[in-house]
Amino acid sequence: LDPPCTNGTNLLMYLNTPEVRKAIHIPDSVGKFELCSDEVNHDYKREYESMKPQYEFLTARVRGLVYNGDIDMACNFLGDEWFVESLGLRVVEGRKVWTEGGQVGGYVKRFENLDLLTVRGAGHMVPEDKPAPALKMITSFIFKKPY
Amino acid sequence: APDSDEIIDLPGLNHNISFRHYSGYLSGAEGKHLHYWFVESSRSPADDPVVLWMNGGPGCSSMEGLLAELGPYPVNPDGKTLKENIYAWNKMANVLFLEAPACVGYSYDTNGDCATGDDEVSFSNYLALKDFFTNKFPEYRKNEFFITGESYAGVYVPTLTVRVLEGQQDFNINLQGYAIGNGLSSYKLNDDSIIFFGYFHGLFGDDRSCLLFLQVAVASDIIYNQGLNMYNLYDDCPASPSAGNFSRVEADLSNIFKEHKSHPEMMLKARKRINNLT
Repeated sequence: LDPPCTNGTNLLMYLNTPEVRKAIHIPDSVGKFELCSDEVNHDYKREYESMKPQYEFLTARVRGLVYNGDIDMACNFLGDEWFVESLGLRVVEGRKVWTEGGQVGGYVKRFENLDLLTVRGAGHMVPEDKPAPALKMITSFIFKKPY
Repeated sequence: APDSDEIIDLPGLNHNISFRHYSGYLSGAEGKHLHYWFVESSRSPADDPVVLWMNGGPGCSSMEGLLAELGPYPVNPDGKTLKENIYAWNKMANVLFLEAPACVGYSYDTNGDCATGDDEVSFSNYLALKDFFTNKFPEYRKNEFFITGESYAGVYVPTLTVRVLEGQQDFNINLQGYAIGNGLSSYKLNDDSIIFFGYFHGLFGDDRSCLLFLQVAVASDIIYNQGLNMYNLYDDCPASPSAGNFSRVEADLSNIFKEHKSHPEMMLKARKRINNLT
C-alpha cells in the first residue's frame, strides 16, 4: 500500500539478498531489511517540538550548516529559513547566489557559526537530486572554502 | 580497523574502487546493536575528515543515504548491481552511515525492544560513536569529525552534537561541525511555512481564509495526497510497487501537521492510495 513517488524496491532487493547480507556481516538471526520501520515510528517518543535550544547551545561552540533542497514539501526551505532567522544570530554575509559548474546552485546566507543554504532544484534528498552541487556544498562547508 | 568487519567482496560491484569499506555493529545503550557501514575516503583516509551521516524518519534506514544518495556505489534499478557515483562524499571524507535507532534496517535490540525516543536515541548514538572511535577505528579519533544527516535527522543531529560537546571532557572527539539537509527543526515552523510554500508555488489560491481548520486540511490534501511528489515538487512521481509494509512517505508524513485534527485522516488517505497517480 505504498503511496506513490517513492520506490525503494531496488534497495530492498539488494540488501535482502543472502549474498549481500553475508558480505556485510549481518547475522542470520537479524530479520529482513526494511527501509522504514512502522514499529519504530509508531512508538517513537517525540520529545522536542523545536531544536532552538540545541542550536543556541551549538552555534556558540561549533560551525553548522542548514541546507535545503528548495522544492521539497516534507521539510520545506522556508520553514528552516524562518527557524534559522529566529535564532537572532549575527549576520556575517548577506544572502547571495552560490554557483556550481557555472550555474546557480542556490542561495546562501551566513550567520555567525551557521550557514543557511538552499540547493536550487533539489528536493528532499539533496545529494541524490543534485549530486554535483551537493558535493561542492558539503566540501565548501567542511574545508571552509567559499560556496 | 577491524578485519572482521571489512567488506571483501561486495555483490554487484563491477567496477574498481580505491578505498576500503567496512560493515558491522556498534554498541549503543544496553542491548542496542547499531549497524554501521563505513566507507573510507578515496583520497587520503588518514588525513580526511570523518563524516557521520544519518537518515531520518524517525525509523528510516541510513542505507538510503549510502545506496541512493551520497555513497560511492548506488544500487541500480535491477536491485542486483551497483553503479559508480562520481559525486560521492567519500571523494573527500571518510563517511560513516549509521542505522539508528535499534530495529531500523539491520540494527537490532537483543530483547526486541524497539520503543524509543529522542533522548534515548541520541544517547545510544553517542555510545555507538564512542565505540567507533575507541574500539573499532581508534586511528580516526584524531581526524576532524562532522555530524550530518537529513530530514528527521534535524533532531538526531543537533541532539547528538550537543551530547558530544557536553562529553568532551570525558571523551574527546575532534568535532568540528554539523550539517543538516531538509531537516525538521521545528514542527510549528515547518507546518506554518508549507502553507506559504504551497501558495507561492500555485498549488492553491487565496480565495478563502487559510487559517480555518478545513482550509488547512484542504491545503494539506493538495500538498500531500493528490499525487504530487512531496519530496520533489518538480520531479516525476514514479509508480511505487509495494516496497514494504511501511514507507518513507508515511514516516515523513507523521511529522507534518501532527497536532492538527486532520492528521489521522491524512495518514489514512496516504495508506489507502494505491497507484492512483495524476
